[in-house]
Amino acid sequence: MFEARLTSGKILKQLIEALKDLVQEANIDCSDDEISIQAMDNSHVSLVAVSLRSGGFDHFRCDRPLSLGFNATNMGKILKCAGNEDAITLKAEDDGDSLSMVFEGPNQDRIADFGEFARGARGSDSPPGSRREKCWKIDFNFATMRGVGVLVVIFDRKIYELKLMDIDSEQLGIPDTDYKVTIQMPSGEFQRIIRDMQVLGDTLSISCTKEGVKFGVQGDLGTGNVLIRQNAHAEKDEDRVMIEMEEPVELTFALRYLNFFTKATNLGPTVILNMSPDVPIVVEYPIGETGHIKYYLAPKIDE
Amino acid sequence: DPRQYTLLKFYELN
Repeated sequence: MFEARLTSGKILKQLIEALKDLVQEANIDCSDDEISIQAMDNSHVSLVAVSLRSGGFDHFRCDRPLSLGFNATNMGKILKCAGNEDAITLKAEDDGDSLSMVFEGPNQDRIADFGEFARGARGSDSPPGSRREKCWKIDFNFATMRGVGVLVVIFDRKIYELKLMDIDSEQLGIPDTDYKVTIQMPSGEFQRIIRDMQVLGDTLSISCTKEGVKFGVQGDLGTGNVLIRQNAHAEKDEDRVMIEMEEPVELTFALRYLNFFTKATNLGPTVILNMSPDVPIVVEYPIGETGHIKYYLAPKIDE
Repeated sequence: DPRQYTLLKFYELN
């Protein structure tokens, strides 16, 4: 049995949006400490890796490791039915062939007198985040505020079932790597650079020197260059540009893939680029304290 | 033009 409830269901919506243009089918691997996804695009040029730690969920139960094969387009269609404020619970049986997705509207949506249920829920051993637990909490809050009566929220609740599939996914063993360059910058700024550079050409060079990070493109229309300098003391954390460099690195990449990666921009204010000479770049979007989505992209190399 | 490599050049399939 696998069951996980994410209060901020929007994260799941955005995650699937951020990978569905790159991979069509993938496995959600569930263990007792995280859910993860690793999948390559069809051409094996890029890879997406997602990790959501169990601690980031308000209820998480995974009795034994499970691989849930899903079609990303279909899951995206179902997740579009969830509101941005909805909590999302994922459920799967150990030997089932479907993934149940429960969407619950925000608590204040509907309020009704439903006393018996709430009293029954008091003192129960329901798991945290379950419907009964929520009822107990809300009951408690109202009782504290008003001193009398019991009010319980009836959730705005939708249940969808997604058919699962058997997927033989090719898993890459990616070793822990110390990168020569780590750049942290606002995710929105990175998105804008990628979008603008695509107007001029297909191949982006990213060059990191002590001067800063230079993004450059050459095409038939002309050339474009953007220099980003370290700005570690910006007022807001998310506006900071931080560059850690052991040695200068210059690599070139297909803009088409970098553009797919920027679909994850809404997941967080910051993007982290990791680079070393002649190895794939890692483009990481941290997701609060919950986890991350990382993209790996093989470089283009002069022969 | 530089050549586009795949990730299989850099990482092993498990």
